[in-house]
Amino acid sequence: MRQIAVYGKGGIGKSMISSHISFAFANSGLRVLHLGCDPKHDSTRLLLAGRIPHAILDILRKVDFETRKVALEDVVLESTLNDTVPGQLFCAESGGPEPGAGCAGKGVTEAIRTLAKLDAHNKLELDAILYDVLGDVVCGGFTMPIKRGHAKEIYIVTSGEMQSLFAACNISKAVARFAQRSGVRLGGIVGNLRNMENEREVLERFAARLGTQIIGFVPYSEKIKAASGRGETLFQYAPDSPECEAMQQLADNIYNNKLMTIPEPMSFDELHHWWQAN
Amino acid sequence: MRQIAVYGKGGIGKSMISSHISFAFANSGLRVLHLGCDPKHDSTRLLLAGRIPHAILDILRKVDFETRKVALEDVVLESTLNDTVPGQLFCAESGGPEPGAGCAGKGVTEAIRTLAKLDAHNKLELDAILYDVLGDVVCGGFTMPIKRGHAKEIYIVTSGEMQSLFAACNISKAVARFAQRSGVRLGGIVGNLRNMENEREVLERFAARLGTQIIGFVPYSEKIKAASGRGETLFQYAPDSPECEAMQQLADNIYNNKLMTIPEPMSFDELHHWWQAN
Ligand SMILES: Nc1ncnc2c1ncn2[C@@H]1O[C@H](COP(=O)(O)OP(=O)(O)O)[C@@H](O)[C@H]1O
Ligand SMILES: Nc1ncnc2c1ncn2[C@@H]1O[C@H](COP(=O)(O)OP(=O)(O)O)[C@@H](O)[C@H]1O
Ligand code: SF4
Ligand SMILES: [Mg+2]
Ligand SMILES: [Mg+2]
Repeated sequence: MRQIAVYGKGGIGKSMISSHISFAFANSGLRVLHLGCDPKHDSTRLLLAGRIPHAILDILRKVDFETRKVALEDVVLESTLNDTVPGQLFCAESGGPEPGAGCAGKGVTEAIRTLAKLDAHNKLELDAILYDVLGDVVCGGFTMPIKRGHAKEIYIVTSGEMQSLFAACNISKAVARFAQRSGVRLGGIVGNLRNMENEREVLERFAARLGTQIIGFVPYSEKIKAASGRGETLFQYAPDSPECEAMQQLADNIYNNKLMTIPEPMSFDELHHWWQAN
Repeated sequence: MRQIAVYGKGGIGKSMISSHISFAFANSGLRVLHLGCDPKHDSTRLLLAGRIPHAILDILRKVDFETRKVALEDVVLESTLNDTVPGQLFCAESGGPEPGAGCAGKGVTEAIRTLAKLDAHNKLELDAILYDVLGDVVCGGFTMPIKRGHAKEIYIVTSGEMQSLFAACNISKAVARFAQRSGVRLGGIVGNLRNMENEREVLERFAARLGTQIIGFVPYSEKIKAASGRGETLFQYAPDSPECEAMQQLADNIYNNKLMTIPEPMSFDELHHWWQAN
């Protein structure tokens, strides 16, 4: 089973990109679970026709965390796109506590625990699980996919902007930290472009400096905004567009990826100097 | 003593804006401590001529957390701008652990604890303390200024973009949650503009919907980027510019602010609907 996690700074485009990857995998015949690991619990929105599902943490709270009162179909939904793909596309959201009410990553911890208890991987006969994880802080439940090896391949979404490169460095540090223990590796950088000057070049050099690759570029596109506004992926909204082709290419590159590395991360100072040199 | 915290989504402009406020306060005669509460520990950079100081957490680690081995001058630096102001401007940075090595907010907890043990507020005869706090997650050490009432007035930096409004909602929720217990209040929204359509209007309505005010607007400005690039505030780089005037106005508005409220936050769903209606 492919165990993939997509990380990146909040707002950088993780959910948009990861939901396209999940769709493309199911469209090539795989049985895929897409698990949103962001307190916003909106990662699966484009796979549920714009609907935002209940979060596992909220479902658990309603039963006082007695997992035996929860059924698999309470926490995992079939995508509304299921009839359109040869594979299977399942959706779940971890959720998170109210701000100020405990560790923001608690939803991720509980969701992973609950899916394990419900034996989801076997019951759903999964070929792939894709975690979409908040990457602004790499701690608490947000490290679980990396630290415990629930994800074996990490892909980091970033633009050429300093703030998202800094988050990418932090995520890489966590991967390097746990690589030996959990078998996790960095699979590549997804360059989600923001129309900066020389952005592709900057991102290529950044990936090289980290000891990884660009696994794909996604152009900045009004079509992407429009499709998201309608609760659709590009595969529904604009299947013949170049942006949709870029998404298919990205998914194929991930599907066929053999370059899994232990990153060589930069400290904040080194990133600062690297940035100014580039 | 004024106890102020500036929160907002990572990268939204908290450190740039808060360091200008700290300077303006010292420039009007106050004795100010500016405490950076972001693992990046670069909040005081513009007050230290571009230098990034040691973080309190790193200093504590070197002495195995035996606070008695730490002196006040190890953790608090005088700003390089001190000779240019009638008041006093002190700088400190909390820092944070390595990614994946524990709670990202731990630096904030330890810094606040250490400054209390060293009796910083009295030793430095402070008139004001300004916390610059990461607001992507409102948990762990990042809630301390709100939860424990170390800050009594919260100002939230946001643009008109959905992602930063969402963070502003989360921060407001935490303020509402602890308002009774700790006496913390929302002092206002700082609109850090990104040249979006109708952005000022959207922000005015957002502030009204939360039950607060816009405490000031900051224009998007290449001068701000240039000054930051040189490790300077606008007060050094372009003191006669309209953007510097906007900063002075913002600092004055905060200084004179009497409107402290308990916010009425929106859920994620409500924000989504509000956003689409606006
Ligand atoms: N390449 C792009 N072109 C246009 N809009 C984009 C692009 N990538 C992301 N977006 C938009 O940016 C917003 C944030 O994306 P999202 O995937 O929700 O971020 P995250 O999950 O990282 O918080 C969404 O409205 C999305 O449609
Ligand atoms: N109004 C603005 N105009 C131009 N650049 C800005 C503005 N506000 C912030 N910036 C720039 O954006 C970057 C991020 O700002 P910073 O204060 O470090 O964010 P935060 O502390 O919230 O992470 C800095 O390079 C800063 O100079
Ligand atoms: S571990 Fe991370 S997510 Fe959990 S409380 Fe600490 S900062 Fe928040
Ligand atoms: Mg998301
Ligand atoms: Mg900052």
